[in-house]
Amino acid sequence: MRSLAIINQKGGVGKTTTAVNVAAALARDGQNVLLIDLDPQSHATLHVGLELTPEQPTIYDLLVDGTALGDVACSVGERLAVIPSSVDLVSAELELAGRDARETRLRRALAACREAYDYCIVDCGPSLGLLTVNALVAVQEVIIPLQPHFLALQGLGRLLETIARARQSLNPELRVTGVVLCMHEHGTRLAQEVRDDVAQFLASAAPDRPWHGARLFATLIRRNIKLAECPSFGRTIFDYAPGSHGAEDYAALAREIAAVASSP
Amino acid sequence: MRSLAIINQKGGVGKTTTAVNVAAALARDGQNVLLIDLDPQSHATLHVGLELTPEQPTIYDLLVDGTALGDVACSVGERLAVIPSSVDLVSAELELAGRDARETRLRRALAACREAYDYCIVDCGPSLGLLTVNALVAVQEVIIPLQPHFLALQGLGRLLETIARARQSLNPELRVTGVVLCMHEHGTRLAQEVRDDVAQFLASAAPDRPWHGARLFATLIRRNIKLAECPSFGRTIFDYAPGSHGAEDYAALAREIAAVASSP
Ligand SMILES: Nc1ncnc2c1ncn2[C@@H]1O[C@H](COP(=O)(O)OP(=O)(O)OP(=O)(O)O)[C@@H](O)[C@H]1O
Ligand SMILES: Nc1ncnc2c1ncn2[C@@H]1O[C@H](COP(=O)(O)OP(=O)(O)OP(=O)(O)O)[C@@H](O)[C@H]1O
Ligand SMILES: [Mg+2]
Ligand SMILES: [Mg+2]
Repeated sequence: MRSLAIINQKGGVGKTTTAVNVAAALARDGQNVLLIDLDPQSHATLHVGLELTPEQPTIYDLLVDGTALGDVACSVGERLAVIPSSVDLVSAELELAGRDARETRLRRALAACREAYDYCIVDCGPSLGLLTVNALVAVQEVIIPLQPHFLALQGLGRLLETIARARQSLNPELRVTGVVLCMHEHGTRLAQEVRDDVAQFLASAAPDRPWHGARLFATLIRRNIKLAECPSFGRTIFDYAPGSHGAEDYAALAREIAAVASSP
Repeated sequence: MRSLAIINQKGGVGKTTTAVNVAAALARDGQNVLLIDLDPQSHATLHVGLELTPEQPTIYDLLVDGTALGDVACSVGERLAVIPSSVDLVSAELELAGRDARETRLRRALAACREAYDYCIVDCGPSLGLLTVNALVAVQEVIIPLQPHFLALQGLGRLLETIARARQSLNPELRVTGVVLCMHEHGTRLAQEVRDDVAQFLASAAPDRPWHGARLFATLIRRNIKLAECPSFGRTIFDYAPGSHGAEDYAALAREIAAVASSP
């Protein structure tokens, strides 16, 4: 099972949109996919149209009470299962802070399902706190969605330091697989400058850095209102607007991800 | 002095872009304006082109050590002063958590400068933690930037509850002045639906709610690449692209804000 976390502490850059639609694209291509909503905002859960019953277990129960992954994952389509989140998760960081194995809880839960899925995709919220650390400790690969804007680049350094620290102290096999430009506006000089900056930065990474070998994905996710509309219907872009640029781009990104050799 | 906080825990919705360009527009219209960067990401500080010297005091020193406001504010243009932020602010919430008067520190600092400025605008980060609570306790008015997307609406309820709680327990004169739609894409059905939802929601607010009387600003801030470019030059939209839609829209928004009666 290949496990990937979608991470960026900057808000509103396309993490959830990427996590949900890449997961759906991989499932359509015949892969068994587990999508984990690790954000108290629960946007991935909303996006796939999951409405929780009051007693339904969520990622909170898995992390804090150790509820088995098989009891928490719900099927939302062919070959696509989701571990939902809820607002309960807001208190998880505080509750876990004082407990043992607080950074390895997700990792231990995932160890139980390596046979069941081909891919595990984790949607992280806009934070570098304990929940996101759990993701960094649990997965092998990180994908960083980035809006091609100046202010978006400012946080990248801190994100990469956090990844480097997680690799050094908790998860030696962690690496950044790539950066994907989201909400891309073709033909703007700003987007081109950011692309060039990121490409150059990745190309010049020293061999000991976790982003050595990371690529700037060739697939650019174009700004497309259909991608903003489909969460309101609880559907992925492939169900909502299969002919759209949004569907085209996320299908291409999923293929590009699948083509990455899983060990360099 | 009218004091306004720009607040939304959802990331990347246009808080900083709104705080900086409304502050600049008001200053151009002859008002003395203080802009406070209350976000450890320090995007407002970057946006106005402030480069800090290593020993320069920031909002961190004001909040945690009680450094006088007059020693922290820097002039960045005619009638526009800025209290900068820095990454030091990341630890402020933790450091303040155990100390006395932790929610009223910004309020006490602002009390010292009511004569010096006509407007104080506070740019908050994407969080509802102790820093944002300091803003809610210190200001009279809240402006909520909102991206006209489905997922953006999901967090609004929690934001409004937080405002209601702050008013009830710490700041009885707090109210929501309005919601401004940012990154608006004209002609999309989604934007129209969100506009209608928000307008109806505000219109039906019960009299005891802090958003009773709040308006959906008539000014829509259109998506305009110039607004994303100018932070990279450390300039406001009025210096960078005075003829752009971005400049037009933020000038109109500032006039609309100025026209709001300061007591309903
Ligand atoms: N390519 C796109 N074109 C148009 N809208 C998009 C695109 N990608 C995402 N959006 C919309 O932009 C908003 C932000 O995207 P999204 O929620 O995926 O970001 P995020 O990084 O997960 O945010 P958060 O930090 O809050 O978790 C959402 O309303 C989403 O529907
Ligand atoms: N109307 C607009 N048109 C185009 N780009 C915009 C517009 N408003 C903001 N942006 C850009 O979108 C990004 C997000 O905006 P901004 O940083 O103001 O949001 P924010 O709510 O302050 O984010 P954060 O939650 O991280 O503080 C920035 O790169 C900004 O330059
Ligand atoms: Mg998200
Ligand atoms: Mg901001």
